Amino acid sequence: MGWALALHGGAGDIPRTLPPESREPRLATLRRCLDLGSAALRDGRAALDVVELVVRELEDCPHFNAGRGSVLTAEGTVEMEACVMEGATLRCGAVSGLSTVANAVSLARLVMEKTPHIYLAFDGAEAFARDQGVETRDPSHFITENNIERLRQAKAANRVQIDYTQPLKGQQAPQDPPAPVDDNCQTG
Amino acid sequence: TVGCVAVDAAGNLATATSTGGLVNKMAGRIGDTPVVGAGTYANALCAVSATGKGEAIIRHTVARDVAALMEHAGMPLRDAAARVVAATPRGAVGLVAVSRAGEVSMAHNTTGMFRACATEDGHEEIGIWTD
Repeated sequence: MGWALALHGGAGDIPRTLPPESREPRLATLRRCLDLGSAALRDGRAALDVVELVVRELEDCPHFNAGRGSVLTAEGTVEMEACVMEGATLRCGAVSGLSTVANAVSLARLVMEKTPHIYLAFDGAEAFARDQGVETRDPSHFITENNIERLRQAKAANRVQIDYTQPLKGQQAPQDPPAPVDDNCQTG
Repeated sequence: TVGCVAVDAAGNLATATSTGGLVNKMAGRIGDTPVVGAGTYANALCAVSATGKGEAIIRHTVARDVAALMEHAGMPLRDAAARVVAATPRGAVGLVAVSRAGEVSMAHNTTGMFRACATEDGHEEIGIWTD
């Protein structure tokens, strides 16, 4: 038995032609987070602390779809969500519908540790964040120009998109395969 | 969606996932990330964080299914993760997982998944596509 960690920055239709300016910042963040998490585990930090530490770092990277850089709803807003879980105890915490909390994963951990509940959402989650004194930011902090453009294109195509379905400059947006008529994926 | 799973030197497992959801999602939509057992799950055997199409991940209870195959069918982590991902619609799911024994799985049926892993014995991997 030994320590181990794995992390992801999202999955989807990532084109192999992804230009270096889109690819390299993400790979650099993965490298930085891997080093951060490995060092923490090597120093004897608990797994729960390490996953929170790494996800906070990923949330702060505007190139990934979480925290700063979150994609936009049809209304042009951000609604962030996060979850944390500890294996040995099955303790867990989750949040949804956040628009001002800088690091949703840390609020999820507070739900786990400070409440008798598992899941807080929207106004209740935001109120809990204020009570706990976690860092908040103006909602505009989380919105990037790239994601404004992605929403514009998704609306034009009348599509709901998962991570990395954005078009490259000068190219048409890649299309998901048509969904079956009884599949409500497109409406969420 | 971003996520991290870890097992520490004492064998404690944990997982965390965070997301902004889908581009152009309806306001008020909840995805798989905060739904315990769908996009995120950990028990005494493994820790899992998933990414992809939330509705598919919820329908297939992806994260809990990986743990359940280990718990009830005695599968090793990699087999369990591969089986669960293979059972979901193509192009819909990716996940990272670690077991209590320090085994790592990074499985996806999408074109790519930004991912990385490291283990105590010095193995490291960073990737996007299936090579």
